[in-house]
Amino acid sequence: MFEARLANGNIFKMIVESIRELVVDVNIDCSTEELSIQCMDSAHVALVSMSLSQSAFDHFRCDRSLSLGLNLPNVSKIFKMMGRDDTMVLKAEDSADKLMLMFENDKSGTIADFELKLMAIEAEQLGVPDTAYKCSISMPSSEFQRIVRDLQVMGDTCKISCTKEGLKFSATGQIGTGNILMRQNVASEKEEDHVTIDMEEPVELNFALRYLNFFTKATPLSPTVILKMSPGLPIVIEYPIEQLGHVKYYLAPKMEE
Amino acid sequence: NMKQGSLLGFFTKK
Repeated sequence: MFEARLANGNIFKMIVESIRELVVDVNIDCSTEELSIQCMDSAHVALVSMSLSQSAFDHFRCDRSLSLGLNLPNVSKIFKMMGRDDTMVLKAEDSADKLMLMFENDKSGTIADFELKLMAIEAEQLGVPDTAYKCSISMPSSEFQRIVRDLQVMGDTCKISCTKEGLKFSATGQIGTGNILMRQNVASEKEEDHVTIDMEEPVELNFALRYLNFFTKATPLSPTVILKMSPGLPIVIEYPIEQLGHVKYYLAPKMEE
Repeated sequence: NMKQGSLLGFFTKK
């Protein structure tokens, strides 16, 4: 029996909204420790790695590890019926062929419950090697979202280069070239406005803006976003969910022909 | 111009 109760159901709704355009049919893996998802997009260019610790839940029971095969666009439709302040309860039997979702509104006392048929999704688990990245940048997630949105006007590829000058985002297209340079900023009193750049060695990589834009759907989950890069490796873009988990996106770089 | 890489070139299937 799997049963989990999340007082702030909105967190789970935001997680679904942050990945449902990138990965459609996913397994939500339930273990005694956490709910997790690891899934590549259909083109095998990006990987989503989500984790939500059992400590995020007011009640968490998982007798046996389960994989709940779900179609995220359908899950997203169900979450449209959840109130902002609702408590969310997930429930599935061990012989899981369906998932119960319940939304409880403490104030009005209403309880909505939905049953989703589960899908058998063959899991292609990937081994993601632990890497000591050469550059690690923490910045306001709203700033990253704005940069990605603005540069999409200029072209479809974003060059991200981290040097001692700072972190530069560049895009070139028919109408010209755009560059946005961010420097380390730990002066502002608001922690969330800080930009910290840890650079062990300079890195310059190119990425498809279409994917970076997908990733910024996770902006509501976290005021800060962490970018990690090493020469010739996929970038990791991490949205921490307080101390409870994260949504991480891995994106393969674009290479010179 | 730039060619999009695949993650399969970096991550191994378990």
